[in-house]
Amino acid sequence: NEEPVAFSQYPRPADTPQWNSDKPKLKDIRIMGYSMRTIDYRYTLWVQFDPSNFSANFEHVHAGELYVMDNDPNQDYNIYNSTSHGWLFKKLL
Amino acid sequence: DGMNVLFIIVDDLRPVLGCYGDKLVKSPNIDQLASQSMVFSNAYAQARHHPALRFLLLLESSCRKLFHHAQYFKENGYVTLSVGKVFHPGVSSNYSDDYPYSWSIPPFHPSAEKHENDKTCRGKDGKLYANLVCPVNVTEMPGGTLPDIQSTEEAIRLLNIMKTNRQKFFLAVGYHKPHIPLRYPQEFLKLYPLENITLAPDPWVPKRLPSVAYNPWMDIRQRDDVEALNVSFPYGPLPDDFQRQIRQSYYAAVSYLDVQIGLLLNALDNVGLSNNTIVVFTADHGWSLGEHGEWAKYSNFDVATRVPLMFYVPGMTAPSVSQGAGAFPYLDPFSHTGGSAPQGQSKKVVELVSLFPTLAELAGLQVPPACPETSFGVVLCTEGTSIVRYFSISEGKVQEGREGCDDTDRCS
Repeated sequence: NEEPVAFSQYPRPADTPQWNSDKPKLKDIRIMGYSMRTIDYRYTLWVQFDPSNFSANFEHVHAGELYVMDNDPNQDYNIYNSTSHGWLFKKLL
Repeated sequence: DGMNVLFIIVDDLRPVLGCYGDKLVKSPNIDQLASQSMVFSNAYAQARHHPALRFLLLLESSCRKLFHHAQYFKENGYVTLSVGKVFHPGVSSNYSDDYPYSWSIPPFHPSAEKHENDKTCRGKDGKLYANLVCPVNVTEMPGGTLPDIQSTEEAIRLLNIMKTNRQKFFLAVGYHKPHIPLRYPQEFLKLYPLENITLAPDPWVPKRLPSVAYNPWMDIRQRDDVEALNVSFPYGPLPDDFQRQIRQSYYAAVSYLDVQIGLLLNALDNVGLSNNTIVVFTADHGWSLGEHGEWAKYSNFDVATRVPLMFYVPGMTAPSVSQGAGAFPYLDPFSHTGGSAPQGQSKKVVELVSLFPTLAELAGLQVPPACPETSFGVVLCTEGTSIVRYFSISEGKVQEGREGCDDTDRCS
């Protein structure tokens, strides 16, 4: 009976914006942002990605996002660094 | 014996629609469709391209890597037809729109499509540019038309043919707008005076947004009008006034699209097929309209991934239309007042990969099995699950989606 979850993902070539950040070619993808969203929150992990075998390394987290929809419906206040989210990490995995 | 399917997919349409609560937009025809449909208010796309239209299939015999669910309908006795921007061109559709596997006849592409990025936007100096914001005089356009106008004409022509040949059909119609460039008939600007257009509610880059998460909206920077603003990379911002012009043109493009949808659905009425055709309305992406200091769709934000999703199923989401009556009279956004609420609404979070199994179930076809962990060797499977279970019906009306259905005799 768990609330349904929607997954999305987005690739990046580097940690900071560059000319091909919006649409990196497969060979240039180094980081993948995996998102899990429910009615209540959106949780995203930006992790190391190997384009040669499409594998993600969740041991190497570049950055994280966590938005609680109740009090932040526009997703402007990222609380990833100020809350514990181990259970979300497990759930995403 | 299986209903027809009219599958409408719109490029980069976020739920800026009356039936999704937007107060500014004029979308009477899409709202009218919603008033007879099951509407999902939390539907999300998965990645950079149309995930819902495809799932991986490795047919050893033909070594094809992609299988589109149109083929599944084709193999189940449907005449399958494609009009406009349905499949992404290139490898994802076998460089052939996946014809003849997916489609019964060669897919239609509007001839005006090739001018999409030409210099057809008249600047203040009277010269022509390839702008992002591009209201046009359609009579001045190459061929005196625009791609979506041609797509609607072709889809109506095919509906008239399907009326006579009485075979069940799966007709997919893909609309280009409001994908950039925001090129639409200039008269739609009258619906959205610039003084009524505000900035996004949160037009700044959030303090604690990781830099990796930010998308620097490269595709709009290459348009002549944006390039001329000399905006700094990567954070800009665009001048407030121009931000409002982009938002104004996105809304105008949505109303232009609404007219196309209205003409198409009214044609379904006119050929007498509204009472045995399932209509699906969705989009492949959202689009950021300045929220978080971003434009375009290259992020994981909800504004870039949330899409409209609704299913009209005659006899299920709405009473069957009696012979001769119509379900979709055309509504003119320039004169129509008053909105219409969705017939049924579900707030359940759903994914576009559920579209195909849901459609298969609604059409009475065998729902393909879920894909295993590694599915490369699997001939046919789907990544999503059917969401028909969220359609709940009582007294012939669809209401707030509830899991399952109390009265099993009446469950679909």
